[in-house]
Amino acid sequence: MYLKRIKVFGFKSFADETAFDFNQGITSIVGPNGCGKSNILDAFNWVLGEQSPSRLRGEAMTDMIFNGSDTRKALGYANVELTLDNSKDTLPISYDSVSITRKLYRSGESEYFINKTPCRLKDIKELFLDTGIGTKSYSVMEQNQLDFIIKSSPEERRSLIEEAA
Amino acid sequence: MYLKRIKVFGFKSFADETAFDFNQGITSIVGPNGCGKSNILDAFNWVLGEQSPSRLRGEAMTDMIFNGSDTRKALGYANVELTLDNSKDTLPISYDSVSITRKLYRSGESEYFINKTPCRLKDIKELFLDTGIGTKSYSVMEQNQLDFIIKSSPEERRSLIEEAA
Amino acid sequence: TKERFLDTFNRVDKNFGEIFTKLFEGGSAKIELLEPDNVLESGIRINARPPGKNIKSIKLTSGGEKTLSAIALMFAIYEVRPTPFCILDEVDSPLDDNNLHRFLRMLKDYTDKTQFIIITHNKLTMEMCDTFYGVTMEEFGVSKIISVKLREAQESARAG
Amino acid sequence: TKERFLDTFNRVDKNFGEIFTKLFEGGSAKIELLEPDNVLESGIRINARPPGKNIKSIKLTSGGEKTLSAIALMFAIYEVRPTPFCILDEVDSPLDDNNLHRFLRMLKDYTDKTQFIIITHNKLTMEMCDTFYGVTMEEFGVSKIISVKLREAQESARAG
Ligand SMILES: Nc1ncnc2c1ncn2[C@@H]1O[C@H](COP(=O)(O)OP(=O)(O)OP(=O)(O)O)[C@@H](O)[C@H]1O
Ligand SMILES: Nc1ncnc2c1ncn2[C@@H]1O[C@H](COP(=O)(O)OP(=O)(O)OP(=O)(O)O)[C@@H](O)[C@H]1O
Ligand SMILES: [Mg+2]
Ligand SMILES: [Mg+2]
Repeated sequence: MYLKRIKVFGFKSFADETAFDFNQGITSIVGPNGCGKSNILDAFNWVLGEQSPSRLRGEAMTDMIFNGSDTRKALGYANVELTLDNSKDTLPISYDSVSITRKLYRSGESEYFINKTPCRLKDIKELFLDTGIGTKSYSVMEQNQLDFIIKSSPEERRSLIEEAA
Repeated sequence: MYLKRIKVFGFKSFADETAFDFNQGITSIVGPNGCGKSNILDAFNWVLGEQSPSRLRGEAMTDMIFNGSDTRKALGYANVELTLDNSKDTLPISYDSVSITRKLYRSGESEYFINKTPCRLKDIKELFLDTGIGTKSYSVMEQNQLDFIIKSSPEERRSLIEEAA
Repeated sequence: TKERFLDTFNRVDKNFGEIFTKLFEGGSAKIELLEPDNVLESGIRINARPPGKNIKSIKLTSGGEKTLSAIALMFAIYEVRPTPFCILDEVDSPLDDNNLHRFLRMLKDYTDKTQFIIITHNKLTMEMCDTFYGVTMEEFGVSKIISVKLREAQESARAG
Repeated sequence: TKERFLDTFNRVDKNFGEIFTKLFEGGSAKIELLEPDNVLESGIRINARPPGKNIKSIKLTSGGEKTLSAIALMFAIYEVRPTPFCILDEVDSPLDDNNLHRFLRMLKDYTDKTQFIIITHNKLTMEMCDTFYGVTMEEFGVSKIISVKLREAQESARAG
């Protein structure tokens, strides 16, 4: 299975609809401080079902919605759509291309879709359960985790092995 | 007051006697990973009286002594000498040039000197008490402190202001 | 269960030793159970010895050495349970050019089973990628992207 | 004492606002007592708004923005109690070239009262220093230094 594209609209600093297409090699994302690179990683974790705003650097989940700038007004919702190639049937669903969408309104109301069909957040999480993708895997690697590995106590470090076991 | 020179022998990776001379501008220290740059910062904190090995990345104070490599045997002691210009009488001592030395043997025995005169560690600490140099000041700035500022709880962050007050 | 934890622990330890030695071009490393007779509760210690150095504990190693060792351990666990794709966010900032080069070469070796996306400030990293996206914020507060497919650009340059 | 804490707090807050706006070339920042009526125990919150952005909490800002904001706060406290010398260890790694440039310009402004030693991997930082020391480890495990006094080298080049 591989990532084909992630499309974000209204998510954090992505006030305009923006799509990233990925190929099977290594893709690098570059740019100055604060331009939105880590926000893409947050969009990725969010669409896969992250429920803790603090793990997305926010205080409330509505912090994920573009809240305005000097030149733009705040938006009313955030929408992220992730499209994957599933021709090897890694996901327990009989489509060659799978897209999952998460949408959050300022009211706090949420909508979720798998291939444009409305579903619940739990359906999205179950879809990825056996793939090793999601909060307990190494599909995201960043400085905080490296710091944890080094600075954690020997007892805390156990969790790394327990999760893999 | 300004730093004139720091001379290290047997301290961490400095198996050979090495001296750094400083001028009054900005000096940069560069080099590959693991070559010894942060060890100089540790030497600085150590000679000024740091008593906690873990704040120097060690487990015991004897970890500060060069403990050998593929080509060298371990050494028997670590010696660091810091020389400062005191022509503005910042330090409560009537010398224009002040050197402080700390020496630690493998046995755990320590020796301290101010201008080559033996003294106690507490004499060194008292010398610097009103200068703003030492463990509670900003004479050293590194990533751990920046992380603390950002990641600490509001209550923990109080200590930054309390120490400056 | 005790067997399952031990089995995973031993596999990670073996991977860790191999990956560390590859990334550091020498030296050795292992993870160790502090209480081998209390497997279900024992803490885990990391021993890392960069090449030529006589250091046992990872604590005394440098910032860059700690980062590279932690990367080695993360990938040691990843090898036990590989993921189809992996996003890395600026894990390369503390690495000098030589260490970075070896890390990137290791990533390339994993591309047959995992698709990588690496967020970086480092020119060396950009140069060895197939595609890169530049993210900018000309309009303050609003992200915008520019995409450059290096392989395509190079091939069309060669063709035309 | 309550007065002394408040006095220091207010001075740091004022410095922080000014230094932040200088380092970010805009925006605003302040520190805030969470319980203004309980000065002796209240926690402290950091509010930072980079230029053009509508963000109040520092949490949502980027890695580089957090680093620059923390540097602004450290120097805000330093200004209340300046030290004769200051050693910085790789605080510049998360900063992009523009932010780094402004940070270095600020350091230069403080050199009349403080002598700085900066450990860095960054070429831009090396270029703006008067002297630099290169540390190497040709013999594994043994540090060795090479000193280059740039000003002296430039002046002797001009003279001879
Ligand atoms: N809800 C939101 N609305 C508008 N802007 C937001 C929102 N949430 C976050 N941001 C902005 O996004 C920016 C952070 O972006 P991000 O963390 O992706 O930066 P980055 O490219 O990773 O930078 P660095 O190189 O410093 O790590 C911040 O400046 C923040 O103000
Ligand atoms: N007592 C000791 N004897 C010999 N070597 C030691 C001792 N203590 C530490 N070292 C070595 O010093 C090295 C660390 O040096 P240091 O932290 O100064 O590196 P650095 O130049 O700051 O690198 P980086 O750029 O990665 O931060 C480690 O490799 C460690 O093995
Ligand atoms: Mg970032
Ligand atoms: Mg270092």
